[in-house]
Amino acid sequence: PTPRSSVSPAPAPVTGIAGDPLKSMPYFNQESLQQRLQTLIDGAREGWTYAIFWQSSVVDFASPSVLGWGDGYYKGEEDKNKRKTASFSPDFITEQAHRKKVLRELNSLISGTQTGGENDAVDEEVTDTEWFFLISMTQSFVNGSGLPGLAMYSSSPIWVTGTERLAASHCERARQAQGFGLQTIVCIPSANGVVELGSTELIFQTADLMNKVKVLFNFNIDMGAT
Amino acid sequence: VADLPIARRNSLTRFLEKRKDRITSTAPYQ
Repeated sequence: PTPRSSVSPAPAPVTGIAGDPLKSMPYFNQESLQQRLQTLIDGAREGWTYAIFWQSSVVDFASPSVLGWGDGYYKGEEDKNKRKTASFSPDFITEQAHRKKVLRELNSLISGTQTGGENDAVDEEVTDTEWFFLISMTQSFVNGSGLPGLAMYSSSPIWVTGTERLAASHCERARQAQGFGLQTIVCIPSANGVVELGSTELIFQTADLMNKVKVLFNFNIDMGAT
Repeated sequence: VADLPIARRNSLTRFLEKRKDRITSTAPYQ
């Protein structure tokens, strides 16, 4: 479906319930979220590496809302062969062994079978951005805290471009992203969560992306207040 | 994994499957 026809008109801000937040949002089941995230970056001129929807939920009504994992789409970066020209330091080899072990265990748990063998896909290098995306699934942010939490709190998009700016950020997630080779990270709030995009390329703010996000995720935010 | 919230479990499954497809369906590092 085209984005416009698939998005219901202007729903009131909805906040999910911790544990299974998507259940309370008929417009944002996970299949729909996945399609929207894919549409957002597959059709973009820019080379986005991933997109994540951080879902707002309430633990109890006396506490601030929490942004937890809603869904994510990992596209990957174009130039994956860069690493092939890099030297394989002992640290790199140790880190790769750790990542492959974790992926092997996750594969085994998901599939319910023992995995192994030299041809197993997990024996392929686990890139920095794959790892960053994977560990993102374990993270959550209190409203006002961290890059997604700040975007949610301020109701304004946050767009950070450049290694230096990411490294100098007060937000741990921005510094972490920079450490895993990302050069651009963007957080755009919605009524019920935050859309985050990351790229290993330098991407500067465009109205086009903001508009696509607005259409796909049906936002009511001040696009000028960045 | 069984204790993971459904959204994370679905995302993890999709990520692992797509990664496997990507690796097995493309010639490496052309």
